[in-house]
Amino acid sequence: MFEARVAQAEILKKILDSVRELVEQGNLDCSGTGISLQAMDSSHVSLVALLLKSEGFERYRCDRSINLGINMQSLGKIVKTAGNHDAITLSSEDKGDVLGLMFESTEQDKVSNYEIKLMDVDAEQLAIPVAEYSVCVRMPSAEFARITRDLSTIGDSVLISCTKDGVQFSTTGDTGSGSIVLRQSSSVDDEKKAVVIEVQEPISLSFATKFLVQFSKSAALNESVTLNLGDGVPLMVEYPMKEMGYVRFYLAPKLSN
Amino acid sequence: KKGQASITSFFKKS
Repeated sequence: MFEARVAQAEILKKILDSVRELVEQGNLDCSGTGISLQAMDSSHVSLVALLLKSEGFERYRCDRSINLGINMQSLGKIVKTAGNHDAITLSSEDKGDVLGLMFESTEQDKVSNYEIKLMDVDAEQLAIPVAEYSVCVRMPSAEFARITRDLSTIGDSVLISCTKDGVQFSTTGDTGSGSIVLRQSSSVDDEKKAVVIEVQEPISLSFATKFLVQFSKSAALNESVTLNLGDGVPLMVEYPMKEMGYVRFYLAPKLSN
Repeated sequence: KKGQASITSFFKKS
């Protein structure tokens, strides 16, 4: 028996919104420690890794580990019908063929029940090695969204160059070019608005703009985002979710032929 | 001109 209850539907809505455009279907791996999802986009350029820790749920029970193969679009559509403050309980029998969803309004005067058919998702599980990153940039997630959107009007790849002085995002396209530099915040009252740049070694890497734009749509998950860059490893973009876990996006770089 | 690498060339099957 698997059962997980979140107090507020809002967080699940945000999580599903952040992954469902990149990932069509995936296996929710449910175990005693929580729920995780790992899935690549259809072109196998990026990978989403989601972790929802059991402590982040109001109630959590998972007697034995199970894989729930889910169409993310279908799940997203159903969860969207819940009120933001509704409690949501996900459930599945050990050998069940559906994922049950129960929404309860705060006044407990409305209860909605849905079932989604489970599917066989043939997803390769990839091992993500612990990487040594040369650069870690923390910045407001809204700023990251703005920058990627602005540069996407010009070019289909973005060069991210980082030194201890700042991080530069630049692009070139048929119509011209553009670049945006962010400097480390000198003093900020609000931690979440800060730009913090940690550099072991300066680095310059190119990435496909459209994926950065996709990732940056997760801004609702956290006011801050971290970009982790290293030579010879994919970019890792992380949106932490307080006690709940995280959504991480990995993106393979563009390499010189 | 740069080519797009695949994520599977960095992360192997577990």
